[in-house]
Amino acid sequence: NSLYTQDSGPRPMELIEIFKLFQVQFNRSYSSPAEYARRLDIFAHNLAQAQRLQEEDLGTAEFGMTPFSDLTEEEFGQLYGHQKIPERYPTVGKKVESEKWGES
Amino acid sequence: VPPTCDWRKATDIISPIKDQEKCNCCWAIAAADNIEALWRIRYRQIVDVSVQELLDCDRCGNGCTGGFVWDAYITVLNNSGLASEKDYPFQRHAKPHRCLAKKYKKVAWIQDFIMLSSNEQVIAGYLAAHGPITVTINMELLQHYQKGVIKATPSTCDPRYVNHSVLLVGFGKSKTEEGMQAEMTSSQSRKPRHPTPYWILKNSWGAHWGEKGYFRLHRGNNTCGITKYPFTARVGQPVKKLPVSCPP
Repeated sequence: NSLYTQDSGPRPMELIEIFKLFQVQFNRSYSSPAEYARRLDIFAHNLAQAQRLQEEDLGTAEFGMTPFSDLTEEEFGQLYGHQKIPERYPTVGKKVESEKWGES
Repeated sequence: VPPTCDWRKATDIISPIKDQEKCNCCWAIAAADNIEALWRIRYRQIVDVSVQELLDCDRCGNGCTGGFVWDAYITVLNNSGLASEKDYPFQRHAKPHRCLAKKYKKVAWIQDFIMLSSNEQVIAGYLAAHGPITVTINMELLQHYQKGVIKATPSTCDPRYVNHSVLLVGFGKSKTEEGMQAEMTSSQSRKPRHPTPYWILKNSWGAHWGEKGYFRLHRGNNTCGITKYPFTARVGQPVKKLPVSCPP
C-alpha cells in the first residue's frame, strides 16, 4: 500500500492522493522535489495533529485539511499571527461618573 | 442579555469577509471590520474603510509585521478618520513611510475607543446593545479548523497567549441535533449532551476558510483567551436608543 517516488521516498498511496487533492483545491505548487517532500511531511504531520485535536475537542468542532495544512505551526504563527506579544496596552482610565457627551 | 444575537442577520451591517493573505494585519482588519459595522449600524450607510491606510500610517510602522487593534484606533484618531477601501486599496504589503492619509477623503471616523470588562456576560450585553467588537485570541487551533464549535481547555489552548485579532459578531447555542450528531459520529463520550453556548467570530482568512470565513468558539470559559483584550471603537455621540438591534 505504499508508493515509492524518487522525490519523496516511500509514502502511503492514500496520503499522496490526499496531498494531490490538497494541491489542486488550494492551488499549491512547490519549487523543487525537495520542497515537495518537505511539504508532504508537514502535511502528514498536520493531518495527524488534526486527528488529535478532533479527539481532544469537547465541542462540535471538526478539524482536518485546511488551506494551512502544508505549513508548520511556526510558519502558521509567523504568517498569520501578531508576531509580537503586547508589552503594554493603552492605559484604561477610571470610568467617569457622567455619561454626558463632552464632559471629561 | 438576549439568549442569541447574530449581527450577520441584520441587512448590510457586516462587511464581506476580508483576506489578509500573507500580511500580518489581522489587527488592522479587525479594527476596520469593527468601524465598518458600527458605522453601518449608526448611520445606515455602507462604508468599506482602508486597511492599507491603517498599515501605512501606523505610528509604530509595523504594518504587515504585526500590531494590535489599539494601534489601528490611534491611527484613525490621529488621521481624523479613514479613507475608503476603493480610494486607498489593500496592497498586501505596507509602506510605513508612505502614509497617504491626507490624499483621500475620509469616509468614516471614530469618537474614541474602549476596552470592555473581561466578563463574557458583559461582553455579550455590549455586543447585543452596541454592535460587533474586536477580540484577540490564541489562534493555535484555527490552523486545522473546518467547522463547528471549538471547546478547548487552558491546556489545549492557552488563554494567556493571544496572537490573533478578529471581530466578534454574535453568540448563540448550538442546536440539539448538532450536539446529538457529534455524539453519534464520535466515539468520544466527552462530546456535549446539551446545546453548547458559543461565540460567532469573523476571521480575515477569506470566505473559503472555516464556516464561510467565520468560526465559533465555546462561550463561558474564556476559550483561547477571548476575554483578554475586548476592544471597540465608539462611533457617533451616545444615544439612548440605537437605530438597529441585534437580530436573534
